[in-house]
Amino acid sequence: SRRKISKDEL
Amino acid sequence: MNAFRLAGDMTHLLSIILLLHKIRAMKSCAGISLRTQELYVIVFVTRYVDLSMKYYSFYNSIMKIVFLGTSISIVWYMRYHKVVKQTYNKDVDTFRHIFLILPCFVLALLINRAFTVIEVLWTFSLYLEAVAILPQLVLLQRSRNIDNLTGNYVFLLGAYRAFYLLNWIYRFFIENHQVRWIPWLSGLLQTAIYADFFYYYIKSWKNREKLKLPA
Repeated sequence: SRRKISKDEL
Repeated sequence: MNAFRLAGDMTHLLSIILLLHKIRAMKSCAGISLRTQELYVIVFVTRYVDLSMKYYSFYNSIMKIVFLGTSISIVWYMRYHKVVKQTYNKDVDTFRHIFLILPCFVLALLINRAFTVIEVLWTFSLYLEAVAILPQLVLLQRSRNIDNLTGNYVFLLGAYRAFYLLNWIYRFFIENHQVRWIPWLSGLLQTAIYADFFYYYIKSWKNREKLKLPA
């Protein structure tokens, strides 16, 4: 399964 | 963090450093669109509302603070600095903010991952960022001479999102991340808007000519 979305971008 | 993401952040940061250098050292904002700069303030403020609520990394927080602080200070210089504000091409910077802000906000209300304040604002910031360069491109098209600093600034600003596209491809295939249509498609549009500018920028660089966009 794919990794959960994280808003770690700018 | 992969190399594309870092390259993207660094070109973004470098573009801001170039612009601040032009403003602070040359005391000039000629050829720079205040409309675009004000849109970036809105982009950063609406995207980073989670700054005080969610911690990702030291790098992430510092970069957010830098982007917020520099974008606000650029607008301050262009509006209020007694020397800098006189170099602003007010008469040609006529693109109306509201024509970009309103459609982006409506779109964010309609198309988002979750109908919450934070999520809608985050989505709005991505849509707005995609088109925020338009007043700047219109201003460049109307300018006879585009100085090197301004040309390089816009080039780096465009290159930043192009690197992010590569970063998203990398994260999807190599790091097994989930699909994220909203940032991907917004980022793709954002980069596509620069295509014409990139073409003339590279052409002028190859021919060692001054950058000029056809009207």
